[in-house]
Amino acid sequence: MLEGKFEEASLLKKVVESIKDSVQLCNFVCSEHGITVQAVDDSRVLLVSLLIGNEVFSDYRCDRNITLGVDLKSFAKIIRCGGNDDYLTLIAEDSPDSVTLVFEDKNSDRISEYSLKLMEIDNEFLKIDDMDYDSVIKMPSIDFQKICRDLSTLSESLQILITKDSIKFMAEGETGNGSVILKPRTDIDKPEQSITVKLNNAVNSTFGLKYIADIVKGTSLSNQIVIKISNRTPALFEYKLQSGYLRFYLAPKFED
Amino acid sequence: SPMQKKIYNYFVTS
Repeated sequence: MLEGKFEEASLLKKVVESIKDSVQLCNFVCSEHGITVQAVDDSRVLLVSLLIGNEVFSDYRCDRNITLGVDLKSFAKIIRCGGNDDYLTLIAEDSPDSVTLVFEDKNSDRISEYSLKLMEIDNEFLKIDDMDYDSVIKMPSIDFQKICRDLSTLSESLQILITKDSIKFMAEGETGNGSVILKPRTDIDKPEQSITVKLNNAVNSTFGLKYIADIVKGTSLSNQIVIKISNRTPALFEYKLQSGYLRFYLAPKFED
Repeated sequence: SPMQKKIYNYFVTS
């Protein structure tokens, strides 16, 4: 049986809002370690990988592995019914055909209970090995979101160039071009404002902004985004959770 | 314009 209690419903709300436009049907695999999701978008360009570690929950038990096949659009509708500050408990039997969500308002005795029917979802699981990346950058997630939104007004593609002392984001379109250059900086008072670059090799990669627009929906999950890039392989965009992560693997675009 | 690669070109099904 699964019983996982979040101190605040807002975390799961944010997670679901962050991925529901990338993938619709996905299996939430629950184990003693927490809840994981892996799913690929319909165009098979973007892979979502989520781990909500058991330490995120104020109470968590899951005796044996349980798979919850969830339609995220329906899940999002139910989860919006709860208040952000409510306790939220997910409950499921061992071979469930539904999952129960219990919201408890902390300021009153109100308890709201919803159940969502589960689906049989047949998805392949991709094996993702740890890779050495040419470059790893860490920067404020909100800045990355703004840069991508600004440049998406010009082009469908975002070019990212990384050298040891700068990160350059570029977009070239029919109406004009744009670029934003960032330099590494350490902010001691506000570490979340820092920008770091770790470089093994200089990087020049191009990505579809349509996918990046979905990735930046994870911005509210973490102050910082970690971007790991190698030339000609999928980039990893990561928002860290208190325990776990939301990762997006995005296949690059390139000239043949 | 550049070609969009698929994620399956890089990761294998386990």
